[in-house]
Amino acid sequence: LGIDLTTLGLNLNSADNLHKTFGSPWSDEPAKGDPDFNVPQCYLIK
Amino acid sequence: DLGAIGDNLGGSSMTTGGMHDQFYNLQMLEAAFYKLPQPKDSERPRSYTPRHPAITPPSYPQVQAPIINNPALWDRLGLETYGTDTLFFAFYYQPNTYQQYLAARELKKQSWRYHRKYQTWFQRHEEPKVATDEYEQGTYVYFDFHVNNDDLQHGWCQRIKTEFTFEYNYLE
Amino acid sequence: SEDPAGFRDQVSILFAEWYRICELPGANDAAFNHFILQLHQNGLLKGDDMTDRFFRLLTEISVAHCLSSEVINSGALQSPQQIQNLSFLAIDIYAKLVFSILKGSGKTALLSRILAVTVRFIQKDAEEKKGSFNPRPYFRLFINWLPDLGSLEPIVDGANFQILTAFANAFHALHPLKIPAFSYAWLELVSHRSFMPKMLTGNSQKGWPYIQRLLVDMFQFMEPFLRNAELGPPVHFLYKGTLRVLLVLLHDFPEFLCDYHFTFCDVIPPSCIQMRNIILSAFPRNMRLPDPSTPNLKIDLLAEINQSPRILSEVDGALKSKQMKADVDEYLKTRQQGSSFLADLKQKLLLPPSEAASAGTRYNVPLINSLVLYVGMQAIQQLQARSPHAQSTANTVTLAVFLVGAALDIFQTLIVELDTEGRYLFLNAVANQLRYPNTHTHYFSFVLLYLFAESTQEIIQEQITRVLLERLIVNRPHPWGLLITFIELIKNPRYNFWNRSFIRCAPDIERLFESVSRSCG
Repeated sequence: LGIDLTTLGLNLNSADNLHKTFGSPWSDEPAKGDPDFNVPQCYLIK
Repeated sequence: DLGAIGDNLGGSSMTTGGMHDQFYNLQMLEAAFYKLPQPKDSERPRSYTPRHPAITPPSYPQVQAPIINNPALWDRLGLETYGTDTLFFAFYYQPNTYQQYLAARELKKQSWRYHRKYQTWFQRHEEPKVATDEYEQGTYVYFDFHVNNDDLQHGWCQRIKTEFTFEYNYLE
Repeated sequence: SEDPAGFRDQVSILFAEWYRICELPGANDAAFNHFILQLHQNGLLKGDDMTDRFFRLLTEISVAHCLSSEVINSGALQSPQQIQNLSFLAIDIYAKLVFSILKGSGKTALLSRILAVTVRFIQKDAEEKKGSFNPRPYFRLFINWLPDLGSLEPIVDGANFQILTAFANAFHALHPLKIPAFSYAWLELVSHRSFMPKMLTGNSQKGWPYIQRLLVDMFQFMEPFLRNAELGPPVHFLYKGTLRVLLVLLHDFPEFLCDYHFTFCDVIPPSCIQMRNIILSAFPRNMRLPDPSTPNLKIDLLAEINQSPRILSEVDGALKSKQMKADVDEYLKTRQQGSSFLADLKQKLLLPPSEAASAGTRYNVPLINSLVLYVGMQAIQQLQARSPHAQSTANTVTLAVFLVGAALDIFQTLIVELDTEGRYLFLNAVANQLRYPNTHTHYFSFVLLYLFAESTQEIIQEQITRVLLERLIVNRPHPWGLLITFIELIKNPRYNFWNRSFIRCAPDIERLFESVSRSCG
């Protein structure tokens, strides 16, 4: 009968995208540590 | 070569279709099951190493408080009431950090725009006199560092620039 | 061929030098750039055979360093579950060297070359080590590269996308059927938030076929193991991980699942009902689906019901590969009664006995799927051609026209001629089109209900019911078109559903239908 997919740790009703905090297929915790952000190169003042 | 999907789905899709037989695949999978990537395998310490670390007494916190990376803090600091100095400080003195990224985001919300070539933030002082698809021209406020040669005064300030042309391909 | 004498030592000295530069406090770009300039001057970054040797040796040195750190721990009694602590210092330093080289050059050709060296190295290592192959150093290498390289300033337009596709091609070359021991690391890399979302966003969907191919790689590897209801822990773990990835896609990129549903249904075994339902439940984000249990819901009045869904898969691929497309087109056009087309159909859908065993079925499922959807699409086109003004819906085109037609001949022939297994696979192919409101959902819903009403054998009505019901009793999600069709079947007296004997064939089946009738209002 399959599984209750709400038990996989993903907030399927979230208004935000899930992929931003998708940690890994093996964990039901959102991504930990520093969120993924990228500072544009030009921000790194020479 | 993407079109090949249809072909290798012909009759053979229901077979392993791969280079090994099912038993081998299962054996290898079981071996891999005991060597799973661990959460720490993905953690990359974005350790922020200050270029010119200010020496502080040991009684001072020697590492930044975690709240400094909390977007909610920067949402608050971005409110008009707090002015922009904190944002500019984080932007110029905490390079390549999450807080720099958050400070930039707040500056953008206050209609500051980053000029990639001058590496300076500009804000319209009034509606631009000219605006085309490539650029806009007018009077702007910009955040700058100045050094006063005579009294050796120096520091950050906001200046007015008239007749400035902001070319959009320099807009970050 | 062997490396030039002393080359390996030269490379390890260079690597040690690079490590020293990286470890200097406040190391800066100038030192990095100077070192890289030296590499250029030594002719190591030309993108030729020496370049390949250089990066292969660097990979070997950094992986060996990482795995040697594991050896130290193995002194302690190591239960399989105990996690080895590995040092990724060398891997991270090597990854940083590659990033620093590429950041300056902006040449994606060199990246492709380095990835090709890495892929060959992993393949060789996996072949040699087999069960003792350790995927974690390579996982870490890619985890370093994906966020950094995947977000390099696009020095040239589209450079970012070229970098992402270089990784996509590398992952395809490392897919689980090729390197089963890399499967878990592979799925985590393919679904990584620095890769999959970027391939599915922007670039006018040019990244979609790459992700589709990688998902197909995953499904094809799991397919033989998923045929059984009971999954061993390793397969179950991989299956659950795949469900998580599909849920992220369902939530964030439903249009991607919608447009490739046909390909995915080809490689997901019929027994994986819930996994397939996730894909079939996807609908475009800008669409609002009416509640299927709304009383007297008139689906043919829905605006979307007249829009054909976008299908990016090659629907007639399997038909073409079996040289059946021309015959099907001929029959649809002429409906030649005398032709042997219909009589030969069943035979053509069977797999040669040699393939049946490893396929786990006597039938060519992708061929059945291709035939059913292709014929249905042709029928819909004919319908739309006949009544262009009203944007055909069944109630504008008389039912008779809709239901007769060559397409129905084919479907009726199949439902009567095929044996139980074949009929099940045929009905699955039809039910796989019951998705969000669109012309295919509308048409195939009619086809199922029509075959139910017109068939004279109760076994057919039972199997139609079973195919619908087994998709409804699994945990959610359930595709909208499936619910609509089942509710119509049990509510519309035309199908006389509640008088069918098979709904009382056993006490628990009777209870099941009672609970279903209650839940469907």
